[in-house]
Amino acid sequence: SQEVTIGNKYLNVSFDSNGFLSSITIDGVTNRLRQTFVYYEGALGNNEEFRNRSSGAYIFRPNGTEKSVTENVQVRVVKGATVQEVHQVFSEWISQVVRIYADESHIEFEWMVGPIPVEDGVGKEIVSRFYTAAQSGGVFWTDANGREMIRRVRNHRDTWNLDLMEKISGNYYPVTARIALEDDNLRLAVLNDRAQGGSSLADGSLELMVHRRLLHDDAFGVEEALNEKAFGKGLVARGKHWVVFGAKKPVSPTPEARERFLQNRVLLPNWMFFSDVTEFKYDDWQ
Amino acid sequence: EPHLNVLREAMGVMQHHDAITGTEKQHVANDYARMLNRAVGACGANTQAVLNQIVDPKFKRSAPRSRSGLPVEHPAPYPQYKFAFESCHLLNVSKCELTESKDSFTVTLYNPLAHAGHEYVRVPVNGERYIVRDYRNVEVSSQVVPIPASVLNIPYRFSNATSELVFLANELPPLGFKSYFVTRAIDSLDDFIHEAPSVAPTPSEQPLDDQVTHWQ
Repeated sequence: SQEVTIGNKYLNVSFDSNGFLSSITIDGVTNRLRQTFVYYEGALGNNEEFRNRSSGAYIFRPNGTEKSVTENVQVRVVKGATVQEVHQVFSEWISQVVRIYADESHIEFEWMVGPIPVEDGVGKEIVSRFYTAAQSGGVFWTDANGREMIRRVRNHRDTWNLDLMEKISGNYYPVTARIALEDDNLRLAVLNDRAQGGSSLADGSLELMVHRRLLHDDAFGVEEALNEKAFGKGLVARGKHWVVFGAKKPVSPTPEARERFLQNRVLLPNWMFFSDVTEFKYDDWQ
Repeated sequence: EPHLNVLREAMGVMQHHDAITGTEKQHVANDYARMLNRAVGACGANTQAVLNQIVDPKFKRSAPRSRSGLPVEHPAPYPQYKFAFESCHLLNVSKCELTESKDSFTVTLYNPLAHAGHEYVRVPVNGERYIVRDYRNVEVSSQVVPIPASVLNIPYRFSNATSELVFLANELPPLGFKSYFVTRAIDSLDDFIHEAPSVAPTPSEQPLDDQVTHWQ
C-alpha cells in the first residue's frame, strides 16, 4: 500500500500505492513516467463494404476508445545486488516484471498477456502504454526495420490533406524495433523485441500493441478469425520492452546513440549454450 | 551443409509476408513453427561442432548425418564431443531442462556482434544458491530471483523451476565466446569453502552501454 522504489547507481523508478509505475529519478531529477495496460475491443463489421470490415488479422479496427484493465496492481518486490525487480499482477491474464540490472541504464519490462478472455463474445487488442510529461506536440518516431527512424505526426500525412475516419488505428504505425518521442528537455524511447503496432495518441505518451485475440474474420481471404490457441486455451504471449528515458542533452553518447547500441544488443543477443559438467571438477574444465 | 539447408529452405518459405506477420491460417502458422523448430534443431549440430572445434581444435568432425545422408532430425549430443553445448529454446518461459536438473553446468555465450558486449544471464534453476566462476576462476556475483507466480501458472510450461539464476556475463569478445562454470551450493560446506566474498562485477564508471559507445 506504500510507494515502492527500485533502481541502481544510474536511475531509480517508483511505483505508486496502487502498484503502477509512476516516476523515474535520474541524477536527482524526478520525472513522471507511468506505464499501464489498456485494451481496445475489436470492431465487428458485416464485411460487405470496405468501411465496414471487422478487426482481424489484416486490420486493426477498434470499437471505441481504450478500456482500462484495472485500478489496482498487486506488486511483489525483489531486491538484490545483481538485479532489482517488481512483479506486477494487473489481472488474471496480464502480468509484468519491471526490472533494473545493477549496471544498466535502461528499464526492462517483461510483459505476459493471455489467455485473453472472450467469454463476452468480444475480441480484444491489448496495449502497453507509457505516459510522460514531454510536450511532444503530436510528433513521434518509429523505426523502419530497425534502421532509420521515421518522423510521424498525429492526424497528419505529409502528402495529402487527411480526413481521418479511424482516429485510433489511423495513427498506428509498424514498429519493428523502436518508438520514441521527445521535447526540448526529455526523450522517451521504447524498444520492442518483435514487430508491433504502435502510436502516440496523446502528447508525451507512447503505446505498443502486445497481443490480440479476435473472433471474426476480416474478409481479407483467410476466412478465419485471428484467435490463436494453445492446448485449447487462448495463446499466452510473453515478451520484453526496454525503456530508455532521459534528459535531451547534446552530449556524447547522445540518447539516440545509446538506444542504437542497446537495440543491437537486445535484437542481436548473445547465443547461449549449456553443457552438463557434473562429472567435471572446475580445474579439469578450466 | 544439409543442416544449414534445412534452415535455408525454412527461411525461404518464411519470406512470405504471411509468415512474417502471422496473418496466415492457423494450421499454416503451426506448420511454419514446426518447420522453423526442426530447422533450428538441425543446426544445433553445426553450432555444437563449431564450438567444440573452437574449444579444442583437435576436434575435426563433420556435422552428423543419418545413413541416408539426410540431416539428422534432432541430433542428440554426441558422447565423443567434449561438451554438448545444448540450446534451451524455452528460456522465454523460464524453462531449461539442463539448468533445472544439473548441480553443475556451464553457460557459454557466443557474441555475434563485432564489438565487445555483456549480458545479464537468466536461467531457470531449482537451487537456492549457486557459485558462478569464469575461466580465470574469478567468482562472479549472482542472485537467485523467484519466477513470478503468473509464469509458474502458464498452462503448458511443464517445468519445476521456481527461480532464475541471474549473473552478469561481462567482456564478451567480439565474434567470440565466454563460458561460466556454475555449481549449486548445496550445503554449508560449500558456503564455507566459498566464504570469500563474491567478486561483484567490476564497478563501471559509466553504464555498460556508454562504455561500449565510448569505446566506439
